[in-house]
Amino acid sequence: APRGGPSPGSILITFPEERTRTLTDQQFAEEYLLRYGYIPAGLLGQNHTSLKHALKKLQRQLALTQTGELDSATIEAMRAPRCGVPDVAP
Amino acid sequence: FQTFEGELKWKHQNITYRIQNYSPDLPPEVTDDAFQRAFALWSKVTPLTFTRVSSGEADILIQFGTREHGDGYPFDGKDGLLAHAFPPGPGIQGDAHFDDEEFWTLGKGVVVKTRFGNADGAPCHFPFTFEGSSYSACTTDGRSDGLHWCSTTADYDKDRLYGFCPSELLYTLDGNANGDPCVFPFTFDGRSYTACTTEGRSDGYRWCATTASYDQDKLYGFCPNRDTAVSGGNSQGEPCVFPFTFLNREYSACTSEGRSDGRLWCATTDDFDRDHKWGFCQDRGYSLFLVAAHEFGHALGLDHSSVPEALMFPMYRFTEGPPLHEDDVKGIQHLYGSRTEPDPEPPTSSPLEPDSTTQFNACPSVPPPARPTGPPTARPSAPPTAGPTGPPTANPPVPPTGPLDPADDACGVLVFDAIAEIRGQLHFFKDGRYWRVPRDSKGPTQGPFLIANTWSALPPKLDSAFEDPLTKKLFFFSGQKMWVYTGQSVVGPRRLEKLGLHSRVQRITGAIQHNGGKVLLFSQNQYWRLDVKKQKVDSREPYPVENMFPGVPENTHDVFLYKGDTYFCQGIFFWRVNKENKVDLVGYVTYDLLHC
Repeated sequence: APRGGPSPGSILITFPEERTRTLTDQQFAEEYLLRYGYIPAGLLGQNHTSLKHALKKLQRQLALTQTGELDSATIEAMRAPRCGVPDVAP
Repeated sequence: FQTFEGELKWKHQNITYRIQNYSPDLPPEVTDDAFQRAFALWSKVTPLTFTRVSSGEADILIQFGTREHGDGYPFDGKDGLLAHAFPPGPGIQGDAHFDDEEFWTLGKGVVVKTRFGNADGAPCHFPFTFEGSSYSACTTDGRSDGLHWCSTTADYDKDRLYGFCPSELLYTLDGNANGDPCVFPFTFDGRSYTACTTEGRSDGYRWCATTASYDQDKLYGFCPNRDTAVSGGNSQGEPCVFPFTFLNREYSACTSEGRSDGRLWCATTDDFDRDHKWGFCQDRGYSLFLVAAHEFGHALGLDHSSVPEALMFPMYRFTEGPPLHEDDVKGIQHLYGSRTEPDPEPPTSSPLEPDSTTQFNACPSVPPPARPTGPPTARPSAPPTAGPTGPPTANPPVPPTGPLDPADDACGVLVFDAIAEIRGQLHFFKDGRYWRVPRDSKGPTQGPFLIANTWSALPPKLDSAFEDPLTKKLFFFSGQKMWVYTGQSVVGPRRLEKLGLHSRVQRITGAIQHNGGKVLLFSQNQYWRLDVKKQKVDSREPYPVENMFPGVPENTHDVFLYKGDTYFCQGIFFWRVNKENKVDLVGYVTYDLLHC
C-alpha cells in the first residue's frame, strides 16, 4: 500500500499479496512444501531431515541445484507464479 | 513427462468443453479464442477433438473464480497460484479453474479490444495521438456522451480509425441479461447505485442491474473491467481515477510514490487522502492462452513435468514461441497416440493474438470463433436515442461523417429478438429494426429497416414470427399478443389465449410450419400444434420439445424454419435440425446465417 499517508497509521489497507510476504522464508517454504505435496501434513515442522528431503525433492522437480537448503534460488522459485496442482501426488 | 497415478485418461476422443463464466479482464471473444487455441495445441498432436458446448454436461468445465470457489482448493489472491485443473474423469474431474484475482491478458499487457466504431473490432493502439496530444489509455476526450474510446492506429488525426473500449455502458458479462449494458442509476435492496458494485456478493465481482430496478426485474450482469482497472489493493476491478490526490499532490498517471517496492499504483477515487481506495496498475498480466494450455494438459491426464522448457512445468513462463515441448508431445501421445488424420484446417478468422508463432490450427469440430460483436441494444449511453454514433471529435463535437452506427450493424447484435423466413428471405428482428438476407445468401445483408415502417401495428420487440405458406399471411408474436398481417391489413393484437393457449404462457419463442396446415408454436421447452386455418391449438397441454427434437439445448429463445431445416437458437449459436430430424450443424447466427 502507498506508505506515508496524511498522518502515520491512518491508512488501514490490507492487500492480498501481503500475507505471504509477511511470512518468514521458513514459514513460507513449509506452507509451499505442504501445499504442493512435498511434505505430508503430519511431518511438517517435526524434524530437519524431512524438510531437507522435501527441499531436495522440490529442487529436483524444479531443476534447481539439489542442496536441500532453503537457498535464495529455491525461495525465488517458490515465489514464482505457478499452477496449483500439487507436484507430488498424495 | 508425468501422468497421473493410475494413468487417468479420457476413454473417448471427442472431448467437450463448456465455458461457465468469463473474466472481466478480457473481452469474451478473446477468452473464447484463447481457450480454443489452447485446445488446438493438443488436438494437433493427438487424435483428440474438442467441441464447445454452451449448456449441459461437458467433459471439461472451465470456470473463473476467486479464493474458495467451491472445490475446497482455494485460490490465493493476486500472483502465486494462477489456476488448477483436475485429471480426467466424471463430475469435477477434468475441470479447469482460473484465479480471477490475476490479471488475465495474452501475456503482454492489457488487451483492449474495441467494439463498434469503424475499426472492425481492432485492438486499441497505445499510445495514440488525438488532436496533437498523446494518449496511453482510453479516453472520453472529444466526446460528449461519456463513452471511452481509443484509436486503433498510432495517429487518430491521420487515420481516423477508432472503436469503443470495454465498458459496462456497452455490455455486461454472464448474469441473466443477455449481455445488456448497465442501467444507471439502478435500485438494489432499496438503495440507488450509479456505478457497478460488489454489494450483495461475497466473491468480489462487480455487477450492475440492466434495468432501473434490480429489486423488481432481477436482471443483472457483471461489469467488464475498463482498460484502467486495478488489481489487488482494496478496489479490485475498479478503474483508476485521474487525476487523484495523494498527500495533497495531484497525479495524472500511475505512480510508485509512497511505496518502497517500486510497484505502480493509483487511487480509484479522486482523493486517496480522503477515501484510501487504491489498487495496483496493470502489468503484463498472465497469458490466459498459455495457462489454459497447461491446465488443459492436466485435464487430459498429464501431471507436472520436471523439464523447465515444457508447457507442463509447474511454473509460469511467458513465451511467444510454440508452447509445446517435445516432452509435452511425448506425454500426451503416450496417453492418446498421435494424430493419424490430416491436420485440421487453419482458422478462418483473423487471429486475435498478434504473434503468428503462437497460432495453431483450429479444431474442425469447433465452430469458428465469434467475431467481435456489440451489445444487443447498441445504445450504450443512458438516453435511449444516444448511441455512440460518431467518431471522437475535438470539442465541440462535429457531426458524424460515416462510421457505422452500431445500431445499424446486424453483425453487432449478439442475440436477435426473432428470426423468420418471410418471402424467401431470412429476417432478423431486433429492437424495432430488422435486416434481410437474400435466400441465395448472395449479396450483402439489407437493412436495417424500421419494423414500424413495414408493419406499423407491431411493437418494437418481437418474440417470433412465421409466414403461412398457403395463405402468405404473416404471424407475429410479442409477449402474450399476436398480430396477423395479410398484405397491408392487420388483425390484432389478439391475446394468445384466443389460440387456445393457457394464460400462463408468457410468450411464443418460435414457430415452424409443419405438415398439413399445422404450425408448431414453441415456448421455451414446450410446443403446441396450431391449426392455422382455425387459429386454434389442438391441445391446451404442451408437448416437450426434447421428445420431438432430441439433441437441441434447453431454453432456446428462438426457433424458426429456414430452407426446410429447423433452427434452434440459444445465445449466439444455433442448432440446425435437418429433415431427418437430426442435429447436423451447430453454428453462429452472425457468422453462418448473416455471413458477418
